[in-house]
Amino acid sequence: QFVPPYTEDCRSGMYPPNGPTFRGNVTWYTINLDLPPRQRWTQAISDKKTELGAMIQVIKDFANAFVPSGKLIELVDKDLPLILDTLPSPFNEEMKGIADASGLPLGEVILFNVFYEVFTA
Amino acid sequence: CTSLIAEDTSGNLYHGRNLDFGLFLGWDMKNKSWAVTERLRPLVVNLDFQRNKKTIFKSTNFAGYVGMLTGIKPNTFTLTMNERFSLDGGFIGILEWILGRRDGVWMSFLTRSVLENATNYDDAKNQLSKTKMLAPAYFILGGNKSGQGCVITRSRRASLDIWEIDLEKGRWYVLETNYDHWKKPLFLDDRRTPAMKCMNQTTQAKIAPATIYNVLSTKPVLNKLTTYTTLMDVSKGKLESYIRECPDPCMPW
Repeated sequence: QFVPPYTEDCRSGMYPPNGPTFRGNVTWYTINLDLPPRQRWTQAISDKKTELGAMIQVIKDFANAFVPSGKLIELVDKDLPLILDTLPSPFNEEMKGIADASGLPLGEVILFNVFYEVFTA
Repeated sequence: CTSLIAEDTSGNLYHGRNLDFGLFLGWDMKNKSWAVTERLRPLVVNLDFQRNKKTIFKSTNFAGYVGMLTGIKPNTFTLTMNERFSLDGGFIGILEWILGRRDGVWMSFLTRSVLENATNYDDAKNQLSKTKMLAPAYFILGGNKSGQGCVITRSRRASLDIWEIDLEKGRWYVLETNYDHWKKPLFLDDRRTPAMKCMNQTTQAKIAPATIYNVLSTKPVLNKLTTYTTLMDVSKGKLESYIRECPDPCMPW
């Protein structure tokens, strides 16, 4: 059990979740689809803006480690917002609302939202 | 990621998943963890999407991400997606989008649109298998009737395969990690074999959300990239999620 690849016997009795593999429960938020897209995420993002900023900072640090001049993040901040209007509604408006509520640059919010497409390469 | 849909002996369908993300995105030597994974865990939220104060669908998500990776349309269907790596990947899709070829759909926008608009399992399956996309993916879709559970293997342009629960052949569950089910997984990253071993050991007679949680808690199905575990019961319209951690000794992926 303690030799790579760290496989183990099938676990039992893990539920209800507890112990060292359980870090916590997940908070519920309501997303009201009757609201304008720009306002839908305000509550969730207000509560999580510090954590969102910390996550994006790690990605920026990672990008800056590869391109120390900072040009990559400059590209994200300046040029990525240009694709926003090509993205379908209501997602583009919701991203604007997330940038407003978090205080993060719009390009960095867009980058987070297109992460999947970037990383399947 | 690891996603599975299982049918119990009474015909109830359960859907579980581990969401693993952050491979090679900065290894924290001190805490022996992936930097992005560690920052994603506090962002995990459950979302109840409502219209006219009525739930349309529910999801487990990362705050700030408007697309969907895990969701349930109560009493109708459940959906998760797993990453599928390909040379013809999302980067090419993004490039085409920038150059003006915009006939594909962004993966997570498609899943959200399906959760919001699809009216039943077949409708969802049809949309997920036929819509052109920017990136390849695996869609794991469960319905609300016996036999309704499948893994849709997608390239950017087409559905390559739909692998379904088939009780007559003894296939009471489908399970997907990040490799095409008809090929062997990479030997360094084989979560499929231990997950299937645990599912087979559990047996159809004892399958339930609690036993699925056991399977998803077994290393290396649970690993350093696992951010959350979600369990869904379509007939009860129930979605429950838990933030996870994989203490040492634990596989980095």
